[in-house]
Amino acid sequence: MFLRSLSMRGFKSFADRTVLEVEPGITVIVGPNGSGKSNVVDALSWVLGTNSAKKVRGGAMSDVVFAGSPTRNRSNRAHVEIVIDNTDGYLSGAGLATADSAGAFSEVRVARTIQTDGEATYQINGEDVRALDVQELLSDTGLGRELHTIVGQGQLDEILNAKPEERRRYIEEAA
Amino acid sequence: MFLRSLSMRGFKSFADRTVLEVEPGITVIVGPNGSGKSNVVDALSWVLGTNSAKKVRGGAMSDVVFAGSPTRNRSNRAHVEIVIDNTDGYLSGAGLATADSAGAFSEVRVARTIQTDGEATYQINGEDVRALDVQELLSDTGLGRELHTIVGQGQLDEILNAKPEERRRYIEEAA
Amino acid sequence: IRAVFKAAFDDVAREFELTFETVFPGGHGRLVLTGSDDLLTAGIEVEARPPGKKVTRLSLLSGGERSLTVLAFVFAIFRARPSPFYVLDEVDAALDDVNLQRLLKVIRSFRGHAQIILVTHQKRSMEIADVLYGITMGPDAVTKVVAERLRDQAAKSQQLEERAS
Amino acid sequence: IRAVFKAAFDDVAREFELTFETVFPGGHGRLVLTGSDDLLTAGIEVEARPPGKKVTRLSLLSGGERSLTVLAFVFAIFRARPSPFYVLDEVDAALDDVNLQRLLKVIRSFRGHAQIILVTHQKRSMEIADVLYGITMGPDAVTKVVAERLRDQAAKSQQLEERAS
Ligand SMILES: Nc1ncnc2c1ncn2[C@@H]1O[C@H](COP(=O)(O)OP(=O)(O)OP(=O)(O)O)[C@@H](O)[C@H]1O
Ligand SMILES: Nc1ncnc2c1ncn2[C@@H]1O[C@H](COP(=O)(O)OP(=O)(O)OP(=O)(O)O)[C@@H](O)[C@H]1O
Ligand SMILES: [Mg+2]
Ligand SMILES: [Mg+2]
Repeated sequence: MFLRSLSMRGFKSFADRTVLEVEPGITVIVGPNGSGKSNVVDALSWVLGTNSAKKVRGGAMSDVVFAGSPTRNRSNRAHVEIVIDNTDGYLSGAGLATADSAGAFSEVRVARTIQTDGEATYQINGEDVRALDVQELLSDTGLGRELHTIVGQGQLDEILNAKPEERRRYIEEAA
Repeated sequence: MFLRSLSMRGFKSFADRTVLEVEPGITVIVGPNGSGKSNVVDALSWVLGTNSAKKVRGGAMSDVVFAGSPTRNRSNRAHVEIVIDNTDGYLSGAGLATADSAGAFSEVRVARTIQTDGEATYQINGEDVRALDVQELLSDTGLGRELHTIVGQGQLDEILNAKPEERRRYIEEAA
Repeated sequence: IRAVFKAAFDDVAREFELTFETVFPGGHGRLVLTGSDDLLTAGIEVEARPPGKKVTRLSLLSGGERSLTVLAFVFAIFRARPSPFYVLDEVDAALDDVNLQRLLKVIRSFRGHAQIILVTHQKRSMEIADVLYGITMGPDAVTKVVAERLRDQAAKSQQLEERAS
Repeated sequence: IRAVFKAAFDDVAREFELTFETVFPGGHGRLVLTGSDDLLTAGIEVEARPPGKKVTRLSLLSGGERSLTVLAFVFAIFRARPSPFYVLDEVDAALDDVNLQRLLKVIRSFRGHAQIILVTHQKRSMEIADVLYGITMGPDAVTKVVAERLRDQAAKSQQLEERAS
């Protein structure tokens, strides 16, 4: 499987719908301080099912909804979708059972939405599913729920300063 | 007052006696990773009397003694000395009373030594003094014991992540 | 469960030794299980000896050495238990030019086996991009994105100049 | 003691507003006492609003914005309660070029009032040096130092090239 695209609307500083096509190789994101680079990383962690507001730097999960600016109203909801190329049939886990046989899908779309009141929904290929279904779908792929494959901006220090018993979690998650 | 020079011997990676002349203006220290830049900063914190091995990144204070390498024996002791220009008579505190009237000294030398067994001594102008005397000498100059004027390599994050009640210490120390 | 963890730990530990030597040529690093005989509660200690130096506690290493050490740990996990993609957000911040090149070499080695998304301020890190996204914040505090495909070398160096933080 | 702290806090809070606007032109920041009515136990909250953005919790700010905010706090203390020297170890690591220039402007403003020792990997930061010390680690794991006095402009740009990390 590989990621084809990531689209965001109303998510953090991405008030307007934005689509990033992801290449098979190396994608590099650059820009000034505060422009939104780490927000892209947060969007990916978030749509893949992170449960921790802290992982996306918020106090509550609803903090990811675009909060507005002096010249722009706040959004009512945040929506992120990833399109995964599944032509290799890699994604065939239980999670897609609720959306018919996964192997049949050469393209899998996972989406997550949250309203300002905190009410959240997930979709797989357009069908409403539970958070658990997304977890099961992705668990086969080596993507744990704490998403050890996403190394955030302060995370190197976190791993270094962690107690030895905390550090094992990175291996447990990947195992 | 201003710093004239900082000399180190047997301190961390400064096995050989090294003297840095400090200019009145802006001194910039550069070099590759692991070359010893932060060790210079540690030497300054240390000679000015920090009590915390953590402030100099050690587990115990004796960790600052040059530990040797595959091609060089460890040192028996670490020694750091600063020379302070006191022609403006700024340093006239109680700390120098033990070494005669401070105002009389246009140059004040503060030194600190530690042996591998952890036994430590301080000197002001060559005379043995207690740690307390060094603290009293420097307290007039706005240099608190936690040395808020020395911003170490991880310290910005520390201040940011501190609880509000911890953050006040930076102001308390400077006050 | 203990067996699953032990197998993973052994694989990661082996990869860590190899990856550490790639980013610290002539150095030596290893992972050690500590604190408890029970595999379910034992912790993981990282031992690192940069080239030419003596084994030392992790806290005494420099900022860049610590970055590189924990990056070797992270990449060891990626190699022992591969995933389809990896995302790295400004992991190169503390590295000098020489160490940055070593890191980029490790990152490039994943190309073809996984997708990599790299966020950076460093110009040298931009050079390994197949696609470069430039991000800016608009006057209404909304992010805009501009994409460049960089397989065309001529366009590449020009855009690197424009896009650099 | 309460009075001493209150006076210091008020001075630092005033300097923080000014310094914040220097590093975030068009932005606004302030310090707030919180958590307790007793001046001896109250904590300090930092509120930061970068230019063009809405007031937001500190955790949602970017890495560079957070660096700059806490640097404004640190420099506000330096201005409210001066010391004879200041030492800054790689405080510029997370900053892009524009923000780095703003930081360097603040640092240069202390020149003449205090000595400053700056440790950095960034070439731009080297440009404000009166003296530049190049540090290297020798093959026996012992540090060597080479000093350059840089008031001579011609020598300066050449040494900047050589010394850069
Ligand atoms: N819910 C939200 N609504 C509006 N803006 C938000 C929201 N959450 C975060 N932001 C804004 O996004 C900006 C942070 O973006 P981000 O962390 O992606 O920056 P960055 O490009 O990674 O910068 P740096 O290089 O400094 O790390 C902040 O200025 C913050 O105010
Ligand atoms: N007691 C000691 N004896 C010998 N070497 C030591 C001792 N304490 C620290 N070192 C060595 O000093 C080096 C760290 O130096 P330092 O932290 O000053 O590097 P730096 O120049 O600041 O690098 P960076 O740019 O990565 O921050 C480490 O490699 C460490 O092994
Ligand atoms: Mg960021
Ligand atoms: Mg350092």
